[in-house]
Amino acid sequence: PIAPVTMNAFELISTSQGLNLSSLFEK
Amino acid sequence: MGCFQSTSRKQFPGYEDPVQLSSQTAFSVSEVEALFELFKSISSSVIDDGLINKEELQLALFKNRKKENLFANRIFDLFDVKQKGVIDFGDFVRSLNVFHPNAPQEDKINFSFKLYDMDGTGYIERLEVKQMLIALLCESEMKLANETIEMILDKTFMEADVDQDGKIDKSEWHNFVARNPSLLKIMTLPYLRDITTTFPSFVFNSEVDEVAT
Repeated sequence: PIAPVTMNAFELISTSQGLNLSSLFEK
Repeated sequence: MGCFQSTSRKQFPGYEDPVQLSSQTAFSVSEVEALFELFKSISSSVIDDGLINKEELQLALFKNRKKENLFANRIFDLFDVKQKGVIDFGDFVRSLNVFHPNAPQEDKINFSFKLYDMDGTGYIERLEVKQMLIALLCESEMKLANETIEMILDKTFMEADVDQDGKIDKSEWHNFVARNPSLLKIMTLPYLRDITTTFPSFVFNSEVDEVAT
C-alpha cells in the first residue's frame, strides 16, 4: 500500500495501531 | 460487599482508593472499580505482579507481546508517570482520564504534544516527526520514497511551524490542532463511557458499600 500523501504527518502518525488505545478494551 | 477480596488489593503496589481516584478524575467510583478489572487483566498477562510493564501494554495493544512499537513505547512512557519502568493503578487511571470524553480539551492537547515531543525538549522537532513517520510506514508496511516523506514534512511544518524556526512549540501546536481537530480524535476513547458494562464483574469485587453509578 502507498500512504496518502495528501494527509499531514500527524494525521498519518495518528493512524498507528500503537496509538489506538481502544484495543485495550477489546477482550 | 466483596469482603473476601479485601486482602487481594494489597498485591497491587500503587493501588489507590477508588473514591479518591474518582474525586480527582472524570470517572465515577464504579468506573474506577471497573478500570481495576481491566488493570488486573493487563497487569497479570505476563508477570502477575500487580503492575503493567512494557511487554504487557504491547500485548494488550497488539495481542502480540513481541511487537515492539515506537508509539506504544511513547504511550507507556507517558503512562509511567513516576518513571519507574512500570505503570501502577493510580498512573493507569489518571492517564486514561485524559482520554475520557469529558476530560478538558486542554489536557488532551498537552498530552498529545508530549506524545510527539519524544525527547522532552518542549518542541516537536522535524527529525522526531520524521522518525515517527518512518516507524508508521514500517508498522503498516506502507511504502514511501524519502523525498515523499520530506514533502509531507515540508507541508506539515509549513502549516504548523508558524515562525518557521524548524520546530513546533506548544502555542503553535495549540493553533495547529484548533485548525485540524481530527488530530485529537485519538485522544478520546468513547469506550470509557461504557467501562462498567464492559467489565461488570467489578460489582462482585467492589470494596465500596454503595456503588455509585
